[in-house]
Amino acid sequence: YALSGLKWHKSDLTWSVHSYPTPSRSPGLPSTMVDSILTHAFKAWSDAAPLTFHQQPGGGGSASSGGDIRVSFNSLLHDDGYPFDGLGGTLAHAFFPGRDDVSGDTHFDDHERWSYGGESSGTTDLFTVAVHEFGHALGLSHSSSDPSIMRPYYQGPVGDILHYQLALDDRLAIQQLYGIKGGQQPGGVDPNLPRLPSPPPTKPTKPSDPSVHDRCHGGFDAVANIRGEVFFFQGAHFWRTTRDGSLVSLNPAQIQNFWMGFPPGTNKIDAVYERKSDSSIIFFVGSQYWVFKDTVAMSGYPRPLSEWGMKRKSGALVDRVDAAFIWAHNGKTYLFSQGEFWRFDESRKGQRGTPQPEPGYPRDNSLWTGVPSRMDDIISWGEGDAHFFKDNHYWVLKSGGMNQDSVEPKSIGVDWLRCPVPPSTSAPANPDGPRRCRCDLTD
Amino acid sequence: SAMPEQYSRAVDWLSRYGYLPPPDPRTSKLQTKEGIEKAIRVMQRFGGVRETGVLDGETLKLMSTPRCSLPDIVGGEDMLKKRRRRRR
Repeated sequence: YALSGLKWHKSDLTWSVHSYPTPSRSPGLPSTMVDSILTHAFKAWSDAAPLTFHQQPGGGGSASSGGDIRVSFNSLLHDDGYPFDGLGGTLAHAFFPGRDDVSGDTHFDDHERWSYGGESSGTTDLFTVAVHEFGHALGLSHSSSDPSIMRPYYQGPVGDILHYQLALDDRLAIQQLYGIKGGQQPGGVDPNLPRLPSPPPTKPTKPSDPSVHDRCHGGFDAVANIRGEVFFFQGAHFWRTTRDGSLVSLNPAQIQNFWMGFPPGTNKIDAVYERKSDSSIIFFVGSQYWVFKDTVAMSGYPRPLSEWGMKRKSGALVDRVDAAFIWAHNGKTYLFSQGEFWRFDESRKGQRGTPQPEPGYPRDNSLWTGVPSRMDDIISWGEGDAHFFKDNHYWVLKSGGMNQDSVEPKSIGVDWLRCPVPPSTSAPANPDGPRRCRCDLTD
Repeated sequence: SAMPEQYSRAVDWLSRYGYLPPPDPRTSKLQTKEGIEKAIRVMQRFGGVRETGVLDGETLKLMSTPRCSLPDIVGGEDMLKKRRRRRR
């Protein structure tokens, strides 16, 4: 939830209605029913926090009378600086608590077709919008949580108004401001100040041992292009470079502190890639795989790697993945394991929802000439070029190319991880039994 | 992909709901492409749709969904401050 930083410094609040919906646009809502709907909308909040709401006579719409929260139905320009826009678009707004004349005012767009309950086509449920707007009038801002009545978008009626209860996110928000019903007032010593959430239990930081985790030595278990950033996984840690090529930190982060959902003791990632269709992130660890939504593992994982249907030429099931990437050249997913690779079209799913290998696979890694046949991992980067990572070097196959003779190894440390240029040394052995001589990196 | 008119409307929408700083008529400052992409991403994350940074169909649909007219990102330009400035 999000709080506006403003609240009422009292718990007995008054409200009034200064105008009602135009009957021709909202024929099913006589004023008595509007009063009843609004009363129940306030009750949703007073059920969750020690607040009371009393209705006062509305009168002619004077801003200086009518209690704390003045409700009105207005059209277009209505003298508060925030005109409505006719049917659709914006539905309502409310002003946060405070000492201003306008504080607490709640305005509904009279061009909407307001209704009560049900899912009538083209109408807007007054109760649902009123609970939301009164949340603002009590000090809450918009929330991105789902479910929460404080989400900014109207998503249809919330249901039975007699038994409606706020979602947890909203209850916590209102209780943060006004305390728990029958319980303590918020804020401890000074109830006027919002109480801060309880801090999580302390978790001592375990500093990384630089002698063990030196990014400049290379040898990464997995490398992945995730949301335009490149992640280098090694052991239980990873480094991360942003889109502009800068390293987020010279020190590695712990995989389990960032990627939530791996079982304790997970200390090696075999391969990772970001799925194109839904931006999920797929992790391969041993004979299992996980699907992550953002940084959290989805429920139901891990699942067995065998669901991917990869069989070796020998007929044996694949029990681990060395590398995984989506080749930007054709949008297909490639998984590599022990010298063989499989191609997948992820728009075609098998019975369990996992893609199945295309016919004609596996094929030998040696088809990717000029690069190591046993790579650590692969990513698509830049203009769609395939980058093959092995030890502390990487090889670039230009977009669409699978068979390029002159592929020079480059330094991962220097080009990706802000490491110093090493003194001149011999180049790595040609990965596939050299077709030609190799010079050292500086020659 | 979004048409130029949709793009212009979307920038206006992003400004109105707090994802982009409001245009400054004194400087006619242009929003940067990166700034707009970032604002779209924040809007997509807030709205619970796929975070692409571009005005795809899902994002345009969410932008046309009826909603409350308070901004989602309340910074220095919240309603009360605007009102005070307007009064001055």
